Amino acid sequence: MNIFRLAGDMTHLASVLVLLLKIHTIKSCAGVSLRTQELYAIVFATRYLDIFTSFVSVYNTFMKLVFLGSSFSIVWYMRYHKAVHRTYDREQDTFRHWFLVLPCLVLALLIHEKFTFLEVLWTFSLYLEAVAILPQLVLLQRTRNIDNLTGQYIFLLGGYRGLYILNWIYRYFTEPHFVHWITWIAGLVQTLLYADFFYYYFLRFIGGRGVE
Amino acid sequence: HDEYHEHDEL
Repeated sequence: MNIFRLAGDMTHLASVLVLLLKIHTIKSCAGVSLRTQELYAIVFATRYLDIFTSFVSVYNTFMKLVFLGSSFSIVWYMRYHKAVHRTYDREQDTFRHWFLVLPCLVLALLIHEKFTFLEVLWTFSLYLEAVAILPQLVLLQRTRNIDNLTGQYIFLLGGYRGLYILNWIYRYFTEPHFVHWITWIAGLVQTLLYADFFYYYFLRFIGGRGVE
Repeated sequence: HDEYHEHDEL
């Protein structure tokens, strides 16, 4: 565990807490893509299957449970909580997210480190996480007015990705044989998509209200 | 080496 990894995890945790805060206290999910949140729930469900087979640390297991619980509860709130569901931008959130799942599954079956059930699903979760933000990106471009909490959520998610890349660079130089091409390329693609997000985020603050 | 040991990130 290095400082970049810890900071990355804490930033990721903070992003989820900001989103839960918005949903819980303001009872609003305006500007939040349910499709992206559903993809994240699938990402964590398929990646953390190893919670039953491998133990890394109490920290790891605890964080896995937090991300699993929070992602599924966010989806539950947006789908089934009446007041929250009413604020959902259903007409705008139309990205065909299932069209992302199938290509990621095929890619994971073709390109992986080991052909085992858990390993292929773990690889699938990496590919899917890389593109899971796309429905949110499309929704952001359509809604134009994003509130502070949604903006902070996106900002923190992007920070988490950037810090993970610093973590990989650090680990590459400090740990022998730390080479994970699949993780790195998927992570890099994901970070580049977030860079696009940041572009809109800063436009929002520099240009005042709307994103043009 | 241990098959899943390298998945120590979240």
